[in-house]
Amino acid sequence: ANGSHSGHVPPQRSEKGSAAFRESLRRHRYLNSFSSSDNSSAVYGINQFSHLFPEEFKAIYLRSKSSELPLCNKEVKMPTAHMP
Amino acid sequence: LPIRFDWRDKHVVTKVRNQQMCGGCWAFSVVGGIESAYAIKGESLEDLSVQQVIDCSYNNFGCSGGSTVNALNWLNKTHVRLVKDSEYSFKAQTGLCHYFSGSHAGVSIKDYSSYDFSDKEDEMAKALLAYGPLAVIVDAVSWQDYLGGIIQHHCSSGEANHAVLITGFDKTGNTPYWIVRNSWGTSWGVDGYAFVKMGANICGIADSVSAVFV
Repeated sequence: ANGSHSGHVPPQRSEKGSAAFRESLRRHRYLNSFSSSDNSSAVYGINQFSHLFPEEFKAIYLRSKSSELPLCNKEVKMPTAHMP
Repeated sequence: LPIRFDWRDKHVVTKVRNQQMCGGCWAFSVVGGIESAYAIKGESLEDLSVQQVIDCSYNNFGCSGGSTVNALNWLNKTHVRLVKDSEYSFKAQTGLCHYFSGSHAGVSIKDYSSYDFSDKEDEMAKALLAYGPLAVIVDAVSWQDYLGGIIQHHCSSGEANHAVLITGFDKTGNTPYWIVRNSWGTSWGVDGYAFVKMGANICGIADSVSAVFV
């Protein structure tokens, strides 16, 4: 607020973080609007990723690729050894 | 099938880890499966090196991304022994592959199995019971904001982008769900875990499922 660069977050970054945070709040409202009345539905809100835009989040954390796999069309045999 | 089962109750699941800014979820998922399979076999439960898989699995891209099936394929072909995490610790960035002598203690895999279980989640539950925690790929876009509860909306199948480990399931309530260990630290979700509705391939959780044998 006083124009100084105190703290370790540059003003530009902070502004971007605030914009991402505001977008997160809007997103939480939308996601939570689908909650059912049985209280078991997922709840969405502020966490350690709220300062990231979805594109940033995806670029950092969602980097796994899937492979085309054969459909499992046989019954899984339950072994007797090591069975819980 | 039991109505509730969680490998954590058998003390064969290692703690939740944090991949930090590294896109190595695929390695966390696979290594988590190996750690559990090794403990289920009766050996000690210990953290194995995720960094070793990130650095050395040449058919993947380290912290820039990868595939659980490619990692398992590499582990199966090379019979690389995964060393303890304490011997090859996580750096949150891709590094040069460290090699260990043949006599160095470690865990190698004997085989693995990867299938698409979509529309067959009951069979998938059987596989979980029979073989141990399952490495799966999910669409985790909406997981950015997840705090808890059962994920049952906003998750598509066919757009997988994140690897996690299923440790159990719970069918005791109105909405049966998978118990999923993530690698975003314990402050995310429910102590680092998420719950995903069973039976409708939510988040594509049944599309790419791998079990590992040690």
